[in-house]
Amino acid sequence: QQAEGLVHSSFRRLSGREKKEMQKEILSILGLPGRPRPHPPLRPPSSAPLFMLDLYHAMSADGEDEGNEIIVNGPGMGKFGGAERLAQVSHAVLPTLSTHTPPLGTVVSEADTVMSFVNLVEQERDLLQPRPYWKEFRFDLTPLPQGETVTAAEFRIYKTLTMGQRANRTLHISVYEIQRETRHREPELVLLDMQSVPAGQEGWLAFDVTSASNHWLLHPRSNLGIRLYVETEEDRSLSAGWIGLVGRRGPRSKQPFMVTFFRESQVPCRPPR
Amino acid sequence: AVKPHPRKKKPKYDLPVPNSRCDRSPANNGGQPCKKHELYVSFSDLGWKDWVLAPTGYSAYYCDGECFYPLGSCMNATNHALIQQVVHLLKPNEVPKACCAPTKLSPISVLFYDDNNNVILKKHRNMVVKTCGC
Repeated sequence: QQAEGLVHSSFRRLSGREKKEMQKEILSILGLPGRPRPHPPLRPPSSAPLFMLDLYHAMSADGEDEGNEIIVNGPGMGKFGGAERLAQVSHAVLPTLSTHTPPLGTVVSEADTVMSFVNLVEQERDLLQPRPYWKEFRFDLTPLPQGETVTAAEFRIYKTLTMGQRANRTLHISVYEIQRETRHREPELVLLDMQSVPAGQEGWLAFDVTSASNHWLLHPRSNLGIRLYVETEEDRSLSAGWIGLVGRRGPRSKQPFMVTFFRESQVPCRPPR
Repeated sequence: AVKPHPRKKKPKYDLPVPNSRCDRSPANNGGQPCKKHELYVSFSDLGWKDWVLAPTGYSAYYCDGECFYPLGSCMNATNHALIQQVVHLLKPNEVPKACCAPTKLSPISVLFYDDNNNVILKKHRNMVVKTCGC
């Protein structure tokens, strides 16, 4: 009875202070200085949380199947997607939440942290203005995890089907990093990624923006965003909205976002607490 | 192994001798053997559902027994086991071997919102003790 009493004596209600200490400990394990306070409303979830949930489930499934890396870079599935990826997404039978296909592969399985960033600024030169048309996006990458380096970064944008376009027409979509802006002049641009997709396809497009995010990580002030151009095979400039690329005003589940993969730069060492 | 300095006086304090209840065999010292229990950390119980998207919580094992070096806010399971192991080497007859050293650590992933409504998926590779020496 004495022994039983001793065992059960450890099962007691925590005091308020102990509760706070334990919460602080769990937050510390998660690498957080305090409890985050996201701004409401968070419902319904937008595209980035949905994508991250898919990624979480994929990683969890991988964790259960221990020892195996997630390697899904099979035929027709490039590291960061592309036209083949777009085709696969649009034809895949996906769960309720999944309107996305996470970029599974070694990048994901090796990542210690994955962060999605909401698009903050969207500017465009559309049909009412002279050509070439473009669309700009900007993401705030300042709350980056400390002691981690970027291994990959993707800009994800959804393409819907639009009327009045030949389905077999090929569209060239290119994404540039805006390196310098000057008044009354075109900014300096550096090509990040380009994809050729059929006009009659619908789904997520993923562009490799790793070099830009590395640049922004080193020089946060140089983050002027990215610019997207659409051209036909005849080099004719098209508006992003006209070919069905969804922007900030589109449905929440299809809004563009950026996802960045990080890896701890050194052997993790927990600070003394 | 460091030879003690011959002139150095013996410190006033001594390593504490635990009231051995963390021994593997109940017969030894007549103590209560260590038992493995599961602890579930529920994010909804913590009131964190507004910013933790997944999972709803996670479970880990902890030792139950009268260990002299309990797990505290400043000591994790590995440190606890290391200390007990050191004391055991010094006083093998009085202090049992550490029996609650984690032998397998599992990863956990947590998906949460930050202050800017960005979503973070954090993977902790060796975080949750799934198997210990109990």
